[in-house]
Amino acid sequence: KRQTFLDAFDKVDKEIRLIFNKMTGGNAWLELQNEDDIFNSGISYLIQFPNKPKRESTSISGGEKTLAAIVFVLALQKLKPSPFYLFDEVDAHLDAPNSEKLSKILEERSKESQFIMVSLKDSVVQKAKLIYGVYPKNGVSHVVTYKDKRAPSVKAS
Amino acid sequence: KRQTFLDAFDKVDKEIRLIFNKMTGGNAWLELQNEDDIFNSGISYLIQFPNKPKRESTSISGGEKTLAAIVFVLALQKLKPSPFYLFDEVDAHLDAPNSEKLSKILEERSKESQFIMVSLKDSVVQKAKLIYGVYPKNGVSHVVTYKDKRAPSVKAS
Amino acid sequence: VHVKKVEIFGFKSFGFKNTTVNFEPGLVSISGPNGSGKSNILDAIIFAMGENKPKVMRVDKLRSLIHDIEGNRRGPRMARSSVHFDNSDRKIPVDSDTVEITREMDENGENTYYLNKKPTNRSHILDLLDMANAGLGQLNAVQQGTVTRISEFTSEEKRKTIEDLI
Amino acid sequence: VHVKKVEIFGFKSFGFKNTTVNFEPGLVSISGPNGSGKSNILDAIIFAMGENKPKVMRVDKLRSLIHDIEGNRRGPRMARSSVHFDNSDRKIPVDSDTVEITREMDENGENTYYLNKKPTNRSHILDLLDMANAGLGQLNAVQQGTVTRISEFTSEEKRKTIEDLI
Ligand SMILES: Nc1ncnc2c1ncn2[C@@H]1O[C@H](COP(=O)(O)OP(=O)(O)OP(=O)(O)O)[C@@H](O)[C@H]1O
Ligand SMILES: Nc1ncnc2c1ncn2[C@@H]1O[C@H](COP(=O)(O)OP(=O)(O)OP(=O)(O)O)[C@@H](O)[C@H]1O
Ligand SMILES: [Mg+2]
Ligand SMILES: [Mg+2]
Repeated sequence: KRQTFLDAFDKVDKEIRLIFNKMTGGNAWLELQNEDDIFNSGISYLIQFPNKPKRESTSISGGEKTLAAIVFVLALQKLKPSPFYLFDEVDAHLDAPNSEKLSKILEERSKESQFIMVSLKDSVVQKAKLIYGVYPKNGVSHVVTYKDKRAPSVKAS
Repeated sequence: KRQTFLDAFDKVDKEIRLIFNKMTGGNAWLELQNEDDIFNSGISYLIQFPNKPKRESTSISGGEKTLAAIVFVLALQKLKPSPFYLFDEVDAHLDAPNSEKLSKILEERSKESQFIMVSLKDSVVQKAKLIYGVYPKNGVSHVVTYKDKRAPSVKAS
Repeated sequence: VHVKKVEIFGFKSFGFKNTTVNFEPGLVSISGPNGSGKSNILDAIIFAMGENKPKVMRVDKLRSLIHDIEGNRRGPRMARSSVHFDNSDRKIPVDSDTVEITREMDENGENTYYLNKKPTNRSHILDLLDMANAGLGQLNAVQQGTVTRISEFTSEEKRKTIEDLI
Repeated sequence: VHVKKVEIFGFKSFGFKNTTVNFEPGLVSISGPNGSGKSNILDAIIFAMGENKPKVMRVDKLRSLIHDIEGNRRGPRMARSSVHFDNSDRKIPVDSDTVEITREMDENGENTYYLNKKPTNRSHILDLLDMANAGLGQLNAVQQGTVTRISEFTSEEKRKTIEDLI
């Protein structure tokens, strides 16, 4: 049990280092709080953005937390690869450059798994293979599909 | 005590009806769950967007909840007018038309109270009197002020 | 395995007629005005997969999932969602190129599940999806407004998340 | 009353030199890249006003508010925030056109409060602000990512919110 956990921990840690560095140019990694008593202690998730000191994932900014969270979710893929992901406006607090970084990583990862993303931001819509526009008519939802990249501009309905 | 509460309830309810209708064209209001036992029961907050049935504020969409919440906060102003408000990316889940509606209402209200808004959206930045750009240099924050409406375009730092 | 199609009937903002959304593999995006029904599409997918916590689908009780706008009634008052998975890689241990999981809930809250149109039960569906790593416990669905909470997990929660996936 | 100026020293991402932000009445907006220090400016304002819950300022303990990037040290390791209120309407019961509230916290976590540069204590500051309806309990500060939670208040929470303001 201990060894199985340590193998899993190493896999996720390695993947976190890889993805976070590729995405932001910084470093992120996991640390066991107490290697001798793993199942009664926790794991620290440390994040270091370029030109900044390392910090626990709990005390970085809102946008920084978003990136760290997505990296954690994607890294868990190494343990049990999900065939698809459902992400609902995960990019809401990201600025334009970070939205771009996020959508690049997801585009790459979408070769292995399917990503169904609800997003109001251009950077995702531009990279998506298919775009669905949802609109209400008297409170009932209707869905249209747009094959080309021009997303349905959100008009006041 | 009961009468004081009822007077306060009426004031907030009336203000909610006014602001929500002005902002969205729909209706919103408060209802006492049990008028005979006010202090052991609750208050329902009902929201009706144009062309939609009325719904409790807990079961509308994310963007709709944002608008309903801001209206509630502004309506409380009638009980104790705050001289200033600190709003941190309250518009994150709003689409373009609703961001516009929100910033119009805040612009109007800003004649009575000061609104200090952190926002990444154009609609707020366009209407703000002053814009502050914050940028990090080696992890330390610096602040510049922009007098004209051209916001600091967020460049990857 | 990927999601090929979702057919939604009488579920939340989708009326009592079949609304079909065809998906493709890769990165697909759903956008539209606030309150148009984007999150409800994701809710319809996890509903079909057996999700039973009302709060995750943003309602107070499961019965509130049934479409409640009068005047749209043309059939029974029920909510139905069918998810069609592409199973050509046979990751879901069912011998068919497409696996169709359907859940119906009537106004008394009674649920019926179907696998490729044949009646089955919830735990069978959950087992099948788990075997393809497509189950509900995967941390592959991030609800609106909750992404930063994953970074705010306590150190025990982070350990438990990895433990649960082994 | 409105916020005229905030001077921040050694607080979170603001280094050990005075950073001044001059505000105007009306609608003002703060923008900039992720992680640049926008939310920290709002944290500095409520810190000066006496906020003592670490979680509201997104730290585990108050001492973590002190700027922790080495190499920027030029003075004592402490956090200081001064908020200058325009008080020409005399809503804050102090006889001066500007009311300056300052809070200093040293590395042992000891706090000192100043009102117009004269030492005072936290409860005095809280009372003064309350009288101008500018206190912390006003529901006038909405932290990042929490706005939809106000719509998710239970019916008791909504009643209590109104009760607390009477
Ligand atoms: N049982 C129901 N019957 C009919 N409509 C419903 C039902 N439950 C919820 N709705 C409505 O569904 C609408 C769409 O909700 P949804 O959360 O999917 O919107 P959304 O497109 O994600 O919007 P946002 O961009 O604001 O997040 C809401 O306006 C809500 O009132
Ligand atoms: N004690 C501290 N010393 C130095 N820096 C700190 C301290 N505490 C937090 N920080 C840093 O402050 C930075 C800015 O945080 P803040 O939350 O203000 O960003 P923001 O501009 O609001 O970003 P976002 O758009 O992502 O919400 C973070 O990168 C964080 O690591
Ligand atoms: Mg939504
Ligand atoms: Mg912030």
